Amino acid sequence: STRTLVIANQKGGVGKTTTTVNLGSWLALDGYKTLIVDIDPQGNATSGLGVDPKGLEKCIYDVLMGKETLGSIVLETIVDNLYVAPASFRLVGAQVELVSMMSRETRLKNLLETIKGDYHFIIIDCPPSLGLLTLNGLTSADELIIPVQCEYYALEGLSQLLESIDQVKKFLNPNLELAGLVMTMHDSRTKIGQQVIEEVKKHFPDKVYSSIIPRSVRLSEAPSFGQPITHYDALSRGAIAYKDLAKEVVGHG
Amino acid sequence: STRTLVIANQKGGVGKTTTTVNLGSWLALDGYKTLIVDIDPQGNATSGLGVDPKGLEKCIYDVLMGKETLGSIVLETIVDNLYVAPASFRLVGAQVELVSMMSRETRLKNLLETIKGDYHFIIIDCPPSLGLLTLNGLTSADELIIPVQCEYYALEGLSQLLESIDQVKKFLNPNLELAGLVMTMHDSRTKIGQQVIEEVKKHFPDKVYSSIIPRSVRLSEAPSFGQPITHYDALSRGAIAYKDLAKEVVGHG
Ligand SMILES: Nc1ncnc2c1ncn2[C@@H]1O[C@H](COP(=O)(O)OP(=O)(O)OP(=O)(O)O)[C@@H](O)[C@H]1O
Ligand SMILES: Nc1ncnc2c1ncn2[C@@H]1O[C@H](COP(=O)(O)OP(=O)(O)OP(=O)(O)O)[C@@H](O)[C@H]1O
Ligand SMILES: [Mg+2]
Ligand SMILES: [Mg+2]
Repeated sequence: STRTLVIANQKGGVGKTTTTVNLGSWLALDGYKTLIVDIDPQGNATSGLGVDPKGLEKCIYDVLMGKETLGSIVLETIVDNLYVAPASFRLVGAQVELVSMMSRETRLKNLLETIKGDYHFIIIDCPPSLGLLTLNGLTSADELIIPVQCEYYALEGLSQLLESIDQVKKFLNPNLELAGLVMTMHDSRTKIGQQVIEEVKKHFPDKVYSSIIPRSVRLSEAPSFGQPITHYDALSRGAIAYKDLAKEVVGHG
Repeated sequence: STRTLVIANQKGGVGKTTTTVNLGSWLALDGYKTLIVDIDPQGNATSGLGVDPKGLEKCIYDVLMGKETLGSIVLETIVDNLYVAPASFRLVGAQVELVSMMSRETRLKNLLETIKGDYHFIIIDCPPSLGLLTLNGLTSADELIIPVQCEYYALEGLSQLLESIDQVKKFLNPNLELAGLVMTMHDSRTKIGQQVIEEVKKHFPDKVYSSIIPRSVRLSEAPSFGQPITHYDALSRGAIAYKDLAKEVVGHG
């Protein structure tokens, strides 16, 4: 059976895309056929996997609008077993166009049903907002992973996010479970990082993954080469942390 | 006369709020009466100035919905000459509610007209998206400052942002000018930072502020004390960089 994960947090720049790309890549290398679905108009997960969003004839936008099938846009990546349903800037239009369309929150869910059996894992990367694109992601998945940057501002949005999750569970997707929170960009030299981790563990006992992703420049360099960390520098601290996270995610299933 | 700046970039976590709060604080200390308008539902600029968004009876949401006047929500901050029109989580509702309201893109602009003469500077902090809240910010301002994180992913969204700016200029606000791009979170130890700066300067000759904001843990600690950097650690590298930026912004007017 297929496990569908959604990586969401409306706070910007907390490591949603970096977690999607690198978690996905380690799962694929472990032998799990994995599909990454990019629903962020910025298309960072798409380019982080080596695909140029600007050169795409069709993307997830065309699928959400009913013009293409999901299967017809899926591309291979440089990683064996890892595939991507890419996004491009045209997706910006969907945020407003979807508002007045039928089944506006469940379009992605219905589309994923058509290809679910083909993959072990599906991972959805969301934009930094709680709008209709993220709602489509939250409605399509069974498991939610929340990246939390080890910074003060990142704490503030968590309660909002959870309120929105409760609404989604009540009205759109009763199956949605919080799989866990992954602490990202941890800088062990600063005390603020540790304070944030303690605070999150206090509010979410047993939900914080033990793998803590360190701030590592190798992780931020890899996308400029269109490679996940597994291909750019598999032995770096950031790579090992995401490998450990992949093990935890597999084990929790 | 009043100068209205909007700080926008749909890429998340690039330093929009940090720039708004700290640029505003230095301008106020220089003697310019400054109002910060927070239109991000996360309310980070609000809390970064020491105001608890959760405790607010009324906020910018009530003003956009026509229930309160802008003047009635403005609060003092710990900085002389610096005021804030705060946001709270209730603003999340505005993104969908505004879609079907009259003058949905120009509500903030009309509201700011009523108080404009009271301030030298008005600075608007936007959420990480190109939705109706950010459109209200772009439509209300004469000058746009784009924070650009010194990271690869941050480059990707710039062309999208500029396309949206062109649309805004064409249909909503012909006065909107790109005042400049400010490079943020620069880590001089990494080569990616320098590469991104070169790339941005190539695409935007004469538009990149010479003040480059370094990555500095003091900047990320200050919000946890509800203080701008001017009050938390005015002599830190991050503080000095924002002070220099304030001089450049004043000089460009
Ligand atoms: N552990 C890390 N160490 C160093 N840099 C990181 C790390 N994780 C992510 N980054 C970098 O930080 C920036 C933000 O990360 P990323 O883009 O993955 O966040 P996001 O939540 O997807 O952002 P958005 O909200 O815009 O979608 C990127 O430039 C990325 O390369
Ligand atoms: N120069 C800097 N050095 C170190 N940390 C910084 C710097 N600028 C910002 N930060 C920290 O990085 C994180 C992101 O910055 P900030 O919240 O200002 O970005 P933003 O663009 O407003 O994010 P969002 O897209 O969510 O609104 C915050 O935790 C902030 O404290
Ligand atoms: Mg992202
Ligand atoms: Mg912000």
